[in-house]
Amino acid sequence: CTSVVAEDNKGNLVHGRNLDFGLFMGWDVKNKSWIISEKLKPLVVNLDFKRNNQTVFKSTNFAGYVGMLTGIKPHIFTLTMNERFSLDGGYIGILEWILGQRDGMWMSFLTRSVLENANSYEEAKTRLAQTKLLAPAYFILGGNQTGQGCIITRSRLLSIDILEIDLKLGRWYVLETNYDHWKEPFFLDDRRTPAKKCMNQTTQTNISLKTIYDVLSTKPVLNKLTTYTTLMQVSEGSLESYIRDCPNPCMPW
Amino acid sequence: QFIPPYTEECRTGMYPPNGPTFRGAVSWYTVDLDLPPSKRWTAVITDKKTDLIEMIQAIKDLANAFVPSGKLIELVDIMLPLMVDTLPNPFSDEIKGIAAVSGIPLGEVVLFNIFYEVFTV
Repeated sequence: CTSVVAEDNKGNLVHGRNLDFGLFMGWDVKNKSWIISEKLKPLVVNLDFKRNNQTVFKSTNFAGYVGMLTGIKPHIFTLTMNERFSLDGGYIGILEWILGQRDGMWMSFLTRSVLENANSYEEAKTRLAQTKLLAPAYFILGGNQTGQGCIITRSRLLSIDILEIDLKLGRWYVLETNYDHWKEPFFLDDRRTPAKKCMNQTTQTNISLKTIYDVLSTKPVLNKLTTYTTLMQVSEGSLESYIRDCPNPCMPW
Repeated sequence: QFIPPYTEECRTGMYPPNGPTFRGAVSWYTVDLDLPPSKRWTAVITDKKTDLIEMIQAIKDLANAFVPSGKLIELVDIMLPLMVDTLPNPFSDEIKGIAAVSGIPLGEVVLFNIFYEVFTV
């Protein structure tokens, strides 16, 4: 996955993400593609969650999956989640759950609950940072005011780090793939460096939904695992998504 | 660009989405949170049932590739339905509703919905 929240020089916040999934879950030699990734693409849907006929939040999802990986609470915040690998992973959380220890939350149920019930960027950030989880994760959160963009690095129990946009430091965007931002990414899977290079080349002056789509369309940020790209603009309350393909030559991950 | 990781020059002018990296647009559906949880996903699942069944079959094929005896799938179909009632609402009832509309065994819909945690295995 790749998620990015950026602030342009007028203070607008834009949030984009590639949802990559299906690694090592069956390679289709003839079509040079991952089987599960290709089976997920037709299931991609945009959802408008309503209460009293009013939109509560919108999301890009896979039909049949009730949790949330990508969503916007119009005019309030935007949220995406990327996978985080850790030895202290989800299988331990599942074991605890089966053994009756049920005070943790399933990751995508937490994101769904935050999108449904949180009413501000700060409230969403607090809940994502402090709720016990069954599996580690990265939460990428954007708000509706200048500077409101962060990456929350979560272990199952703790919030390990929160990296925020800081214009004074020249950090006009935050970008996450699947590795802790203070560490080098796995050398065989460095999508961070090319993504950041393209963001810096775009510059804060030119960043927009369109140019974030360009960044998310650049190989290997776009790869064989990429099922969809979503673009969100909190001030407009807009969410749009596109099913992707990665023509050969293309990285399997 | 022709050796892994096939890093390209930064793309420009890709939007509006077009060309070989754009497979297609995504349909919109409304999920009415005023409905009972078991009814909320009926429209989506009625539309996407065939694709959902195909995707779950692909996961089952993969599981059978690892455990040809079919025991793994049996485990999913027997154990995970017992687990669904431990999941918090509204998720538990929404998952049951999806299984009812799609006709997919409940355990397999549960597996799809907790896949992120399972995948770490």
